[in-house]
Amino acid sequence: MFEARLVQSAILKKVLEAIKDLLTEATFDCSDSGIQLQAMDNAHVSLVSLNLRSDGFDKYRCDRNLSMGMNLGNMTKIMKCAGAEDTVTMKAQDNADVVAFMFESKNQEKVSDYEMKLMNLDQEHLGIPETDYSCIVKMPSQEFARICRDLSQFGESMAISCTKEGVKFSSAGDIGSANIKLAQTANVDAEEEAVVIEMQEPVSLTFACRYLNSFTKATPLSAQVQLSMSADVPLVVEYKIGELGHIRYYLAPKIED
Amino acid sequence: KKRQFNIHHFYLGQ
Repeated sequence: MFEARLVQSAILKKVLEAIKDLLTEATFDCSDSGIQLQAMDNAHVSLVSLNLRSDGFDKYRCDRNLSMGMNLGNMTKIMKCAGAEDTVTMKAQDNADVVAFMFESKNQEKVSDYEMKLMNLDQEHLGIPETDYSCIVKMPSQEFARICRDLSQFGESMAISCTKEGVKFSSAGDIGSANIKLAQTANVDAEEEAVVIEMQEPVSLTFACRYLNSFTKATPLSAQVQLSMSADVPLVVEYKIGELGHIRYYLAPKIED
Repeated sequence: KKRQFNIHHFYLGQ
């Protein structure tokens, strides 16, 4: 028996928004420790890794490990039926071929039950090694989304260069070029508005804008985003999901042949 | 000219 309850269904809606641009279907692996998802986009350029800890749920029970393959378009249709203030409960029996979603309004005046058929998906788990990154940038997630959107007008790729002075985002194309420099913030009142750089070595990497823009669909989940970079390895873009967990996107860089 | 690498190139499957 699997059962996971979140008082704020809005969190699950946002998680779904954050992955459905990149993935059409995915397997949710449920265990005693929580729910995990790891999947690549169709082109195998990026990887989404979602971790929702069991202790972050308002109620969580998972007697046996369970892998639930879901079509994310269909899951989105169902989650759209939940009111923003509703509580959501996901339930499945052991070895079930369906997952149930129950939405309850405040005071249980309205209770809605939906069942969705599960799918058997071939899943390939990649082994992501522990990495000491050369540069870690923490910045407001809305600022990062804005920069990705603005720079994608200039070219298909953008370079992210990090030194201890700051982080520079640049792009160039037919219409011209763009450069945005962010300095580390000296002192800010709100922690979430800070730009913080931890640098061991300067790094400059080039990435496809399209994927970065897809990652920024996670912006509503967190006020801050963390970018981890080392030379010639995938970028990690991480959004914390409150006390519940995190979503990480890995993006392969463009490298000189 | 830079080439787009894929995720497999960096992380082997388990």
